[in-house]
Amino acid sequence: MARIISILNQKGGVGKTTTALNLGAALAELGRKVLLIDLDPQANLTHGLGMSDISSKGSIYDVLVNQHGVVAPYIRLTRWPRLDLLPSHIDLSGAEIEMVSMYGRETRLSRALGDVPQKYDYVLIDCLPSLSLLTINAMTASTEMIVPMQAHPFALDGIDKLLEVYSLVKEQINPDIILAGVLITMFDTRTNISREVQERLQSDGRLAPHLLKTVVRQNIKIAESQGAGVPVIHFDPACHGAEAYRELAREIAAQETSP
Amino acid sequence: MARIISILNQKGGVGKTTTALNLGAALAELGRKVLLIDLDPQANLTHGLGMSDISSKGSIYDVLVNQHGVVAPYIRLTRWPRLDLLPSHIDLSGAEIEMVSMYGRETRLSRALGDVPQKYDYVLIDCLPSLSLLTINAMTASTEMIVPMQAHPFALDGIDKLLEVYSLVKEQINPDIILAGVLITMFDTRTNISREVQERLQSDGRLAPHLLKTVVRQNIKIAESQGAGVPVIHFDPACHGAEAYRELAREIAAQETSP
Ligand SMILES: Nc1ncnc2c1ncn2[C@@H]1O[C@H](COP(=O)(O)OP(=O)(O)OP(=O)(O)O)[C@@H](O)[C@H]1O
Ligand SMILES: Nc1ncnc2c1ncn2[C@@H]1O[C@H](COP(=O)(O)OP(=O)(O)OP(=O)(O)O)[C@@H](O)[C@H]1O
Ligand SMILES: [Mg+2]
Ligand SMILES: [Mg+2]
Repeated sequence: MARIISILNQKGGVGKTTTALNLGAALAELGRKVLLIDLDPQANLTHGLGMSDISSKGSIYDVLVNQHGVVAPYIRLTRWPRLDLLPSHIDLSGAEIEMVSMYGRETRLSRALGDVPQKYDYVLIDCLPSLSLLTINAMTASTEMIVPMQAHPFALDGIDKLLEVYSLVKEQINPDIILAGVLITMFDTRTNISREVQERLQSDGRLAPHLLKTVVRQNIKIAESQGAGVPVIHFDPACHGAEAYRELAREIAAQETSP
Repeated sequence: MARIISILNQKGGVGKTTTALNLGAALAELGRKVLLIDLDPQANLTHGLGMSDISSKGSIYDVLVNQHGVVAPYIRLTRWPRLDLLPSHIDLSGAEIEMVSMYGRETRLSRALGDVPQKYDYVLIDCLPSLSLLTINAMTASTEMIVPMQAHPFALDGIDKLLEVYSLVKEQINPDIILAGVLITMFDTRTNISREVQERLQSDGRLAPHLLKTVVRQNIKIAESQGAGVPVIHFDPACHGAEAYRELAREIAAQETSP
């Protein structure tokens, strides 16, 4: 049974796409079969894998706005073995308005996935920076979620709302979803601010039990790899950004025996 | 007549809040009267000014969800002269659903502002990372907009949609709005990637004419200042982040005579 993991946080620019892309690539390198789903109209995950020529008809937009759309025909192979992608397109920004009046609007993605997840070990869903209908669809379709948090002062502002929405989805739509981890990203060792934010996370009773051991530090190679359309573990395999995401993949894989 | 400027970009984490906060503080230091409006449920701008104890009843949420709400009673003074704030609260994330079925839902903020802008030289509106109803409200109420863009590969992905929505708002709701500038933020001098993105922006016909001369470089003092709840120009007046926002304020103020 596949682990379907939403990568989400309504705070913008915290490393959601970077985590989906590089955790996915590192899990595939470990031998797992991985499907990445780009659920952000920005389509950063799609472009970060070097695929810029996707039409709206060939993207998840087309799946979601058709009541009976299914994902299988839209899945593409990437250049890397065991790493497939369901791409996005900028037209997805209009999907939420189109979906609001549909029957079963929260379960649209979950129904469109059908039994496709059975063919994979991991399905990672990259979410846009909001807690709106698309993100609710991701949580409804997921067995778990990972919350990247930037080691910056603003990181804690929206966490109450995120945990509130998570509890509501768990109570009312998808009782199976669990919080698989909180990942500290863009940790800057040149200043105290990152350590201060980390300490605040470690003393927050709701988050501390879920803090992943892996911490991803600021690493310019990560941004450069996205310009090249290549996961950082293949762009510069020896850099500390690549090592951090390999470490994260090992930590997530180790949860498999005892979630 | 006040300049009402929306600071917006649906890409997350590009420096919208940092720009609203520090450009506002620097304009106030130049002697302009400034009102900052926090239109993001994350309320980062509110917290970045050291105000964490705002209730939802005392925030812009309460203004917008009442058909006849007006902003004046909700405006607070900050610790700095000529710098006032209309604060936000996390409950604002529910406002969009509440506003969707209202009459005149796009002009709610503009009507709530009334003639309050006449008391100021600048009104800066910090937007959340989306092009949804709250951001449309900001564009409808504004005379101008500034688009911060991070000097990173993903920066250009959503720009088509942003310019499309801008044209639609200009044609159908607010013909007065103009693009006051595109601001390059978080420029990293240690790598070529920032220069490459800057060159792509300079060769994009739609953006190049609006590129501001001021470029804000990566500066950890900016993040530290937000932890302290103080604009960077007051937190560490000599750092290059503070100087960049002072330079930006001078550049924006210089537009006053010839927009
Ligand atoms: N560890 C890191 N070191 C340096 N740069 C990073 C790191 N992680 C991410 N970045 C950069 O920070 C920016 C934001 O990251 P990313 O786009 O993954 O965040 P996001 O949460 O997906 O953003 P959005 O909210 O817009 O979806 C990107 O330009 C990315 O290249
Ligand atoms: N020039 C800079 N140098 C270093 N850090 C910066 C700079 N500008 C912004 N930051 C940091 O980057 C992060 C993102 O900035 P900010 O929150 O202002 O972006 P935003 O566009 O408002 O995000 P959102 O999309 O969530 O509203 C913050 O943690 C901030 O401290
Ligand atoms: Mg993203
Ligand atoms: Mg912001």
